[in-house]
Amino acid sequence: GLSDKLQQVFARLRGSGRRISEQDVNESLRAIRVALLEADVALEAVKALTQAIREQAVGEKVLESVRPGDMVVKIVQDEIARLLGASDTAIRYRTEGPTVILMCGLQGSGKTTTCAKLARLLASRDGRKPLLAAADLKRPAAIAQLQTLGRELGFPVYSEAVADPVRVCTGAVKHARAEGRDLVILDTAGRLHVDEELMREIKAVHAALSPDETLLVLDAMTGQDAVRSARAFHETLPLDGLILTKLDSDTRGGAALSLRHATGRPIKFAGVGEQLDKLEEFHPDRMAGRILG
Amino acid sequence: LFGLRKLDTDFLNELEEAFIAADLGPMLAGELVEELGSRNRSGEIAGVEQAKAWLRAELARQLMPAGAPAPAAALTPAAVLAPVAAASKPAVWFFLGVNGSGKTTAVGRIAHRLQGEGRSVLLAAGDTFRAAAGAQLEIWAERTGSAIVRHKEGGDPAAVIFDAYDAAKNRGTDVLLVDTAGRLHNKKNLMAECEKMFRVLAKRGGQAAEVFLVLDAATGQNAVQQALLFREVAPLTGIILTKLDGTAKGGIAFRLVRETGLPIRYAGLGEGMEDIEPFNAAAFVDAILP
Ligand SMILES: Nc1nc2c(ncn2[C@@H]2O[C@H](COP(=O)(O)OP(=O)(O)OP(=O)(O)O)[C@@H](O)[C@H]2O)c(=O)[nH]1
Ligand SMILES: Nc1nc2c(ncn2[C@@H]2O[C@H](COP(=O)(O)OP(=O)(O)OP(=O)(O)O)[C@@H](O)[C@H]2O)c(=O)[nH]1
Ligand SMILES: [Mg+2]
Ligand SMILES: [Mg+2]
Repeated sequence: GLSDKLQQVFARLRGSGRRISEQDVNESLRAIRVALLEADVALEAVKALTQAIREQAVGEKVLESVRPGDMVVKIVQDEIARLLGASDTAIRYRTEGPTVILMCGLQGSGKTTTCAKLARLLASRDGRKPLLAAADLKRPAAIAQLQTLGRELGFPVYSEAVADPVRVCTGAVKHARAEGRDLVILDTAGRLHVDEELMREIKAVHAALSPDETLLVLDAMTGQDAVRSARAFHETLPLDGLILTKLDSDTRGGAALSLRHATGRPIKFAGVGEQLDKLEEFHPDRMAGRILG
Repeated sequence: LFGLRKLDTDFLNELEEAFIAADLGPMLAGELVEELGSRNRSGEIAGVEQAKAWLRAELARQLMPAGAPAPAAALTPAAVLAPVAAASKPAVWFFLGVNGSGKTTAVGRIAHRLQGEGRSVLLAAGDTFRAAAGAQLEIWAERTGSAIVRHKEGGDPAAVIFDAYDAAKNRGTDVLLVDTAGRLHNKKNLMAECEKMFRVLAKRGGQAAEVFLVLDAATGQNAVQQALLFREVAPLTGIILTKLDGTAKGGIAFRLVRETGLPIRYAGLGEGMEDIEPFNAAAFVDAILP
């Protein structure tokens, strides 16, 4: 991984017998840049990271150090940890009436599956009584998909044969109140952040429902587009948190690094499998290790 | 970027960043810029206009693996162009890929195109695992006037393919489109299940005429791993790049073609029935050049 690469770069430099120079630090920065880009870290985050690393490394400490490779590795690890921020997996629950969580994201990112997973996690972790709302009125069999998952978990699924997702969502909250469900999770259609009509639609849902949490569901295998789409959704919506899915793949998941910086919001949960028990609280330190490889 | 500018270091750096932003990856982005720089120094390329022309040609060339059929001819393989010998029917086309990449939707849209060309189409609901997968494909069958073979949820996908192949043979169907479950390439058991589908088809006397890897255009560098591992268990014949109507440029296509030799065959450009097209390398390259 990156740590090994850096050690190699510095071992070579040390082997050449002369003192480590600023030029040598630059060479290690090039190796860092390539490794981070290969891990799908957003270009803007790579630039910020290498700048921060350069400033610290070019200081006296590293140039004079007996083990410059170790010092640079430590600086990289610290900077990545700083970008990911502290763990934050809390849900802002209402004290009166059902708490509303709005799930949004691009097509195929894992929203519908994650709605069910999140209901299960919050029921078990926080003692909630969830209601799932099938507000994706576009995708073929989207409602059937959520109904099947709800049935599997024993949670009610609200749906209405209408064309307007706002109506389904407000109907779901009303139904939750009547049935004593204290949590409503709204599944929505996948949409592109450049689709003006669909972004207007989700903005309308947000305005009508005033959700307590708005969570962006993002595929961990996404490349440079991750920060673009996250930023666009955050500018339209505002987001309270993110959920990174398909982390059971072997993707390095570098997109995670730029998300907090781009949205100011934490990644709260991680999807780590297809089954409904495969949703975890997001661990920033584990993610850092994964990106470094 | 290519406005009134000098072909200098600033220009090359900006170009490299544009390629990285398009998911070409740091190595390929660096290579292209380096190549451009050296041709500029040698006098072969002078100025940004010539640079753009060279890049257009070079990038399009990199998308054409040696020996691949031209995309325009790619929608109907030789096996289904008229006249079709009974023995070569049905042409069996598989759609493989990781979760959520757009396989089921691709099957539906390609069924629509084939129907439009007067071909008979049967869909095999090979995803027997995911909630409402069969129901989703059923809707596409209705929308496109295609027949469908579907088993209960939880059944063996190979059994669905077995039955669908027999049904297609009996009906003299031109094309059998096989939808499969999303699967991560690093899951050994799921990849073994994938391999089994082809064995079962072969045992039945059939063979896959086309095996598409369906890939989300926003995928990062992990796409290469996906292609390499899928190819270990499936005789891939091409790639379908979906969701190119987003802001992702699909630049991983270059690394994919280079490292696997597989052609990009179709592009998904939206969610509607008509929104899939034979891959147009020139348009793709133009969208990537800043
Ligand atoms: N391996 C794995 N698969 C996942 C994960 N989360 C979701 N999936 C799968 O990803 C695919 C897409 O999931 P969906 O829940 O349908 O995605 P979606 O965002 O609702 O899709 P649209 O509604 O079409 O936008 C399905 O095959 C899911 O089983 C995960 O964490 N790991
Ligand atoms: N914008 C856009 N959306 C697409 C495109 N292709 C597919 N989609 C959407 O992506 C989502 C996932 O598509 P599916 O066909 O269900 O994907 P899949 O690979 O079959 O998913 P699994 O079977 O769960 O692995 C759906 O919401 C589709 O409408 C495309 O070219 N553009
Ligand atoms: Mg969905
Ligand atoms: Mg599918």
